[in-house]
Amino acid sequence: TVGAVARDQAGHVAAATSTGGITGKRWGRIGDAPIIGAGTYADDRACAVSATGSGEFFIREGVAHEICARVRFAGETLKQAGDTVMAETKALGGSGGVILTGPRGEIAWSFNTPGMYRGHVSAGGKRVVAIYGDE
Amino acid sequence: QSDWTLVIHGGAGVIERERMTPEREAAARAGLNAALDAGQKVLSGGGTALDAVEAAVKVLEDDPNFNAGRGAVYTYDGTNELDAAIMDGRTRAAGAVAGVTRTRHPVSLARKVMEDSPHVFLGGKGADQFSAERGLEQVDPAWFGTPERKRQLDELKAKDVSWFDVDMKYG
Repeated sequence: TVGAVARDQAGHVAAATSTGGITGKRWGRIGDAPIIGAGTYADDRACAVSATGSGEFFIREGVAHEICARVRFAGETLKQAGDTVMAETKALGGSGGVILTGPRGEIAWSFNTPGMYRGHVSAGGKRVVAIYGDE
Repeated sequence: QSDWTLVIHGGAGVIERERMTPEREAAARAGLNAALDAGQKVLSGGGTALDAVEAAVKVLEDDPNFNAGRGAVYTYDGTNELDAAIMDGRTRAAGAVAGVTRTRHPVSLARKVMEDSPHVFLGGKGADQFSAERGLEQVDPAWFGTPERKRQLDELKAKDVSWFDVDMKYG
């Protein structure tokens, strides 16, 4: 599953996610990627989220919306909200990760797998591309 | 705080150094950099976040190293069925598609659903039909398949392992 979140110069955020799903899927199975609020969500009042992982768990947790809701209503940072919701998802049995940005240009990611293909770049910031968990 | 930002992912799983060849790792990093380049070009030029995420994801959809678009995993029946979504934080407008089979860039189809229909989520044959009617680039379904993804499906079937094991292994 691939995805991107961005914040533009006007302060607006957006999110997009695209996937082939899971190997050997049957019966028209659909995961979290196209489910608004599960694998993809964007709200200028909070953050933008794209998720990758075991979709059934991300759907049950409503991961993307849940993260934005914690940022918006509880005042958590993106990292705090991402880590908290990913921990709750892991407790249900789910694994994977999320990428995050916010209307003030914050950047974060959170994952509970050994690695995640990921990267970020920002105006005046250092570009980061990473694969393994210890990078 | 930066005045524009872009963050991308290309999948998560049991991605460990000892399992990765230098060639695969280099290809993955090149793909991620290309996606960042595409989005950065939009954002540094004053473009919208919506345009930037679409541009970045389209690059990843065309890269066979990642599970989306070309290089997507196979269904049990040996086909490729693609899902995508996009959302605009300005208005919380959103579009999504599931089980599409002929649109080269499913993320662009999701955006078309958002901007050119009264709906949020289209699926299957109807989404394919909507894509063709709206003039999005169509490809033969064989475009999406790769030998490596076929091998992974064959491994799943032959070894009677679960989809979870296979997808965690290959990220």
